[in-house]
Amino acid sequence: TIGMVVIHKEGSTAAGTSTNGIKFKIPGRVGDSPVPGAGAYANDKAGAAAATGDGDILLRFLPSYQAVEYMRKGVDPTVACQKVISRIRKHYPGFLGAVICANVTGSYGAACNKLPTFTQFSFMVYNPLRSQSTEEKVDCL
Amino acid sequence: SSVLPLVINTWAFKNATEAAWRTLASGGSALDAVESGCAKCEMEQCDGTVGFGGSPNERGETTLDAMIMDGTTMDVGAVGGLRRIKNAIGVARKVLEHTTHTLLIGESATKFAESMGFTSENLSTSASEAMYSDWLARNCQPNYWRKVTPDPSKHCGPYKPSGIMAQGNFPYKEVDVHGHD
Repeated sequence: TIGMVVIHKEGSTAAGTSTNGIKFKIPGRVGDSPVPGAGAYANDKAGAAAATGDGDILLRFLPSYQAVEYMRKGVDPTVACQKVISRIRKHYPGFLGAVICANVTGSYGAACNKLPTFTQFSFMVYNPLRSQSTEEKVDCL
Repeated sequence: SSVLPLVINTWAFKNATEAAWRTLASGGSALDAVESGCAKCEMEQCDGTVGFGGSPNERGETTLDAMIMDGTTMDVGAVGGLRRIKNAIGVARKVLEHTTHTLLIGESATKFAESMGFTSENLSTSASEAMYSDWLARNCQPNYWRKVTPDPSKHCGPYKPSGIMAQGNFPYKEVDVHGHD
């Protein structure tokens, strides 16, 4: 799955996802990716976010909407992502999930839920401070 | 701000990031950038988790989900369980632009895509067919059924509800890190 967030230089925001889902799903199953607020969400008044992982769990918590709402209240993007992951983990400690968050000033962050097989989450960043896209990693909570 | 514009995306899909950036650099909107970045991943079948030829379902078919959201207008276009169309994010963009709906699903979403000019083609590849054959050979393990008979932890379906199994405890099962939404 790819989840993408773009903040235009003039402050407009957009977010999106594309996926072929999880392997061997029951036909008809859809995860979080195409659901606004779950797979991704954007609001020019705050920022945008996108989630990835186990869509059956993620879409029960609308993590992207929640992250954007945190940022609308002034929460730093990294902290917004962390708070979202923590909320889900209280119910599903073993869930696979990560979230990327960016606010309208260009600050960004990410968070993920730590599992034995998933301790770091990689995401890509491109902004005027760099001459090419850069892979960044965050340690999972 | 000096740190705008900004493109970020999940996982280390570098070419998708750069496609989005190029779109912005050539004067495209944030929405255009998201569409081109996700479309790049669909074409390149990023990690096998995006686009055609990945994640077959229980019948061996690959279907696609995509969504695009405009944070200025709060308009959204999305498709779920899209069959036989490779450019799912492109279809989602058409839902956003040419309908007042939010999410179209399944065969009807495919019909919509065809009406918008998208080509219908097989989403399976030799790799996804091999993945599916291997899963069948492993007695359909893993799968996402519970409280059914025959025992889904040992056997393939078809399954029926099981009253006896309903008494059991079914803890959450972790999803494969390489097979995510």
